[in-house]
Amino acid sequence: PYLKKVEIKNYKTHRNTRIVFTDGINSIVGPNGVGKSNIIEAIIFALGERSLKTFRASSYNDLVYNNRKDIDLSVTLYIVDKDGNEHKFKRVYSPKKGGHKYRYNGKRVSRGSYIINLMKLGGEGFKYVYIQQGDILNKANATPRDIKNLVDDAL
Amino acid sequence: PYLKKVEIKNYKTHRNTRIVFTDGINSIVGPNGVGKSNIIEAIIFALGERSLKTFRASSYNDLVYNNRKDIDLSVTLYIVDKDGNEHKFKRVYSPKKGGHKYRYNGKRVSRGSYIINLMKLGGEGFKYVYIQQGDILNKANATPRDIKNLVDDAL
Amino acid sequence: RERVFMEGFNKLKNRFNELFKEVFPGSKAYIELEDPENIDSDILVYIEFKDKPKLPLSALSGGEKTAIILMLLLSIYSIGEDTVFLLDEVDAHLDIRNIENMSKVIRAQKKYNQIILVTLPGHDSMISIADHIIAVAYRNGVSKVFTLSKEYMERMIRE
Amino acid sequence: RERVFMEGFNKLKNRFNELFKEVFPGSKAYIELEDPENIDSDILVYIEFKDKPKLPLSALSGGEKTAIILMLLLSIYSIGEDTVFLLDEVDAHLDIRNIENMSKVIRAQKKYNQIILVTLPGHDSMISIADHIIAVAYRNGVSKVFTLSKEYMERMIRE
Ligand SMILES: Nc1ncnc2c1ncn2[C@@H]1O[C@H](COP(=O)(O)OP(=O)(O)OP(=O)(O)O)[C@@H](O)[C@H]1O
Ligand SMILES: Nc1ncnc2c1ncn2[C@@H]1O[C@H](COP(=O)(O)OP(=O)(O)OP(=O)(O)O)[C@@H](O)[C@H]1O
Ligand SMILES: [Mg+2]
Ligand SMILES: [Mg+2]
Repeated sequence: PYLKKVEIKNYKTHRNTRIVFTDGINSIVGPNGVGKSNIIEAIIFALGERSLKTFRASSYNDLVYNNRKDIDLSVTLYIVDKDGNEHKFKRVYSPKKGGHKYRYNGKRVSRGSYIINLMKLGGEGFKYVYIQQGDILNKANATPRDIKNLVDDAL
Repeated sequence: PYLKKVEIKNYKTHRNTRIVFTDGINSIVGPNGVGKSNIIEAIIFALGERSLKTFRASSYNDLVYNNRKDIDLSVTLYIVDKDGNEHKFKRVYSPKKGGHKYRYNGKRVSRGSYIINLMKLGGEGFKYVYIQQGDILNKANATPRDIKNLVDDAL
Repeated sequence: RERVFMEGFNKLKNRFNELFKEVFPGSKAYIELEDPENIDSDILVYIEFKDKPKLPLSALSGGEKTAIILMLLLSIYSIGEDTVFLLDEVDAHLDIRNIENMSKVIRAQKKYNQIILVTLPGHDSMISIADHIIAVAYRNGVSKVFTLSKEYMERMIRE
Repeated sequence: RERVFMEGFNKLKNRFNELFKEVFPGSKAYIELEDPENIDSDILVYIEFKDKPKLPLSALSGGEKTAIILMLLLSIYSIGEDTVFLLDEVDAHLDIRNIENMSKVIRAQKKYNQIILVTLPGHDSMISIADHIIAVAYRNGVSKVFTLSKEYMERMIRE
């Protein structure tokens, strides 16, 4: 599968951002502080990540545009599976209502369903490898055991 | 105090390197893999560092030029104190003899003496801050507690 | 189970050696099970660059480590062909020649995986290999994002 | 003891704000004891860039974090004036403008501390501020190192 499009609403510096990706090489470029890593974080957020450390935050409210309490944060992913079918995944965080909502193809689902749909997408699941900014040298310092585990998981 | 000169013999890629520094800005420059970080490591080695992880090594033999057993690794620092006096610090690792030797101003001393001479150099001691390659973002992720400790140590 | 692992492991090694030979001709790479008889043992990675001793990955320079781990990860995930790469400024420690080397390796990877990478202006090779360039700016308190397709830009240039 | 800490802490804050105003005009920085009454409490660092919300250091972008922590470290150690800085590729995540900003900050630091830094070719500002340029190359299995003093190079240019 590949990620075709992402719509970001109120995630950090992204009030209303729409990006179309291609099943090839996509380069996000710009100077320091413009919101490049924020795009990657928004994608990871919509894929279900819950570790606030990954988002450089101490609470989900930190992720909302200008830390506002009156707007909702939502990230929508359009993923195309190997048969060419498009799947829509949307995760919403609402400071007002204080929780997360998950939608798959427009229909409200539990978090569990949402994650399962990602894992069995078109038969093979949406898999990704994320190298966080500053982490590449740590990855290179992996032990022989870490590398074995990495290969096992991928195979 | 400042570091005026360093002589590196058989430290990793440095068979016989001599560098003169100035009490100002010194920029070490070159492409990947030429031996820039090795220079910084050699200086840290001569300052008494013992954590092999800092040297990207699992044993001191890994630090010797081409992992040879028949040559000695030595790094000599010439440090000028605030009164303008020059102090010579030399640390030697010998794979053959299997240990470290320390020399202060040409005279063989214990490691303890060597470290004490560095700490009381010309009354104020040689202090340094080392930011390892790839570590700057980790430093920036310091907790408020870490920052307090840092300020306390420096004051 | 042993056969499945060895098949995948050999595929990975072949792909890695292909990339490695291209980027570092004259150098050698060793990716081996610590105990060749035991498929559950650790995996050792040793590199012998031209005119340099054979060393473990952990002993290499910042730029060398980056190049090796990138090629290793790309090789590992080229096998399943369904993994999407999200790479945030992985070229931070590469000199200009290695940025170009890695950009060619990444471009060759697109027949196996989708790649979404973040880079700084100035790392031209990482921008030139893109099928879509996502330009990000910050104005009036908000990120402004423009998606430019290479195809569109080439058509613009022709007209 | 309380007086010694507060004196040093205020010096540090003044030095930091001096640097910060220079590099980020229109932005604000807050370095405060969590409990202003207790000199043993934690130190909080918050930054409010122009047109951006007030955020802790940990929430900033890679380049922003680098700039702030560098200026903070330089400010902390400018007080004793006897600390030598060994900086290995700290400019890895900086864009061209911030590399130049940080090079100016580092150059201003030399009246307090000796600085030995490592950088890649291409980061010109980090090379142009040097009093000594230590050029490193690798040939015939060995590092070759040349020390060039700015003074010598300027004399060469004049002749
Ligand atoms: N809740 C928020 N609302 C608005 N802006 C925020 C919020 N949280 C963080 N930011 C801003 O987002 C910016 C960081 O964006 P990001 O990390 O995406 O930058 P970047 O383009 O990756 O830069 P770099 O090249 O330096 O890594 C910071 O300047 C920060 O002020
Ligand atoms: N014992 C040794 N003998 C000879 N060479 C060694 C030894 N140990 C490490 N090396 C070599 O030292 C090189 C690393 O040098 P160093 O880390 O100083 O590079 P660098 O100039 O900092 O590069 P980068 O810009 O990529 O960080 C590696 O290529 C490695 O092969
Ligand atoms: Mg970033
Ligand atoms: Mg290095």
